[in-house]
Amino acid sequence: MSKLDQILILDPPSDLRFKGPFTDVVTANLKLKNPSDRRVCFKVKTTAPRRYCVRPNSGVIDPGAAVNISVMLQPFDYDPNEKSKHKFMVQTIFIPSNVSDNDTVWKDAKPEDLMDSKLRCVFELPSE
Amino acid sequence: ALSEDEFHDAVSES
Repeated sequence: MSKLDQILILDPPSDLRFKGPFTDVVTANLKLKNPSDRRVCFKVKTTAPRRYCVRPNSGVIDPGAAVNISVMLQPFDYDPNEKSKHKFMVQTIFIPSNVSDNDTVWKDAKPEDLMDSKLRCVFELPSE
Repeated sequence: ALSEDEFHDAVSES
């Protein structure tokens, strides 16, 4: 499987940290920066879609621009023994110059055109 | 390595 390197710069680059207690919504911010001179389409995917609310969960980033994404972990009963195994993936693709519609970009995307980055979730508890 | 099948589109509404 051929893989392109992710063009976007992710901040944080690999871990999304959520601070407990998890009795209320906990938000982690993820910044995506497009350092290239081409427009990029992105999509956020997760292994636990029911546990998170992600805004925006897809979109377009202009050359040199950045997007701030809010990843909201929904309240749940935290078990101290639970280590999050949740993961996120940011999937991106360059927008061809002859395409204006984002849905078409994804529909026509070839696997070798896709770039992705994976992030893992880290649950942090306040010290007891 | 995780297989991509484990990933689903994130939702924007809770």
